Parts: sequence; structure tokens; C-alpha cells
Amino acid sequence: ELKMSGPQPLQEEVYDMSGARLALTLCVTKAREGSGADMDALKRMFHQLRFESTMKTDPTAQQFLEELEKFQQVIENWEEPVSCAFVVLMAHGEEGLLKGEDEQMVKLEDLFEILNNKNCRALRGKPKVYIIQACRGEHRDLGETIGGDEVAMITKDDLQTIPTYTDTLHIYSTVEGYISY
Amino acid sequence: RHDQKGSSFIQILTDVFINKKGSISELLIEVTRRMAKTEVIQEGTPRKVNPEIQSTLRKQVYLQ
Repeated sequence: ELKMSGPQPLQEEVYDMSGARLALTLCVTKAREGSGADMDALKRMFHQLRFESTMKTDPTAQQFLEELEKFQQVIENWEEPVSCAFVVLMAHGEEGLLKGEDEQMVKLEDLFEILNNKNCRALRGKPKVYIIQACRGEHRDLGETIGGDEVAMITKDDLQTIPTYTDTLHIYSTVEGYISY
Repeated sequence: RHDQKGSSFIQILTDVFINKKGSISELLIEVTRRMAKTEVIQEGTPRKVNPEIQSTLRKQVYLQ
């Protein structure tokens, strides 16, 4: 007899985080006031979360690439298994680009490639987290007044605007640059 | 970016990652929620800024 069954709960799988956690922060501070406070906050976070953290300030465009390549070598040669890597990139930027201390641009895609599953064996199948604090264009968001169902939730103390882009999940069938079968 | 306090993105993200427990996906939703509430004043005009998360993770990440 065929029985109709309802949706089943997801079986949660988690990454093994028992190995080493490594972090690299590259930060352009030139004409970026306040970036020191961001680096201090990241230092605290990486310490609290038991990361081996390396921080470099004011890399040129070329040095962004070189420091990522050095980091890749550190990961590959780490004595114990590596569980995950964080990379924090902070600079002025445009869509897909970061500006080095020398005002030259480096492609984010070229940086991401260095630690992908093809180029970094030690991180194959391990979580790689990129945190990018940079502009991605010139648009400024003034926000939109909250309407619809949200109206009822507004109280005197709440802000009455919401960013233009929220509550959206981007689900692509393939990563950028690759064929979708 | 505040010239002494830093960027709202990094400050909120580090606060959430240090002080909240949950999967990284859940933590990032909290970061987005808090940033959506935050108004940044630029040249006297309130602005909004919030992160965009693109993920190809296959499992949950727990940092705590």
C-alpha cells in the first residue's frame, strides 16, 4: 500500500571544524579612515574563534595576489589538517575589482581562484569564507519606506525604511563563467 | 565607514560572530537584519547598506 508522507526534515550535515583555522586579512588603510578599528575588531573575532590570523596593511594590487599565494602555500604546508580558511579583503573597489594601495585594480575572481578546490588541495571540500569590505559600484541606497505587511510592525522607535535589496536569495544553477548542464 | 568606529559591516559581523551561536548561514542572516536597520549618514543624508551573501557551501559551518 502506497502511503502519502509529508516533507521530511532535513538531515543537517556539518563541516568538521576540529582542525586548524587560518585567516588572512588584507586591508588598504590609505584614504580609508576607520579601517584600523575594523582590523582591531577582526583581530578580536579571530582570537575568540581560535583562528591563526595574519594581517597585512596597504597591499598594492600585485601584493593582494602575492599575499593570497603565500597564504595558499602556508595552508598547503600546514602540519595538521586544516578545517577552514577565512580571507578578509578591505579596500576601495568596484564591481569585481579591488583597488590596491598603488591605485591599481585587482580582479576579485583572480583572488578567489587561488584557494579554490583545483588550486588548494589542503582546502579541497573545506569551507572558504571571503569577507569583502569594498564598494561594488557607485549607487547609493536611500532606502524605501516600509509598506504592506510590515506597516503593522512599525513602532515609534523603529526605522521606517528598508534597504532596496533584502530578502532575496540568489540561486544560480552554476557558478559564474561555467556552463549549466 | 565611521572614521573612528570603522565600518558598520565589519563591526556588526564581528559582534555577531563573537557573541551569537548558530550556523554561519544563521549568523549572516542576523548580520543582514542588523545592517538593514542601520542608517549610515553620508553628507547629511541617511543611506542604507547591506551585505549580499552568495553561497556554494554544501554543509553547515559552526564556528563556536
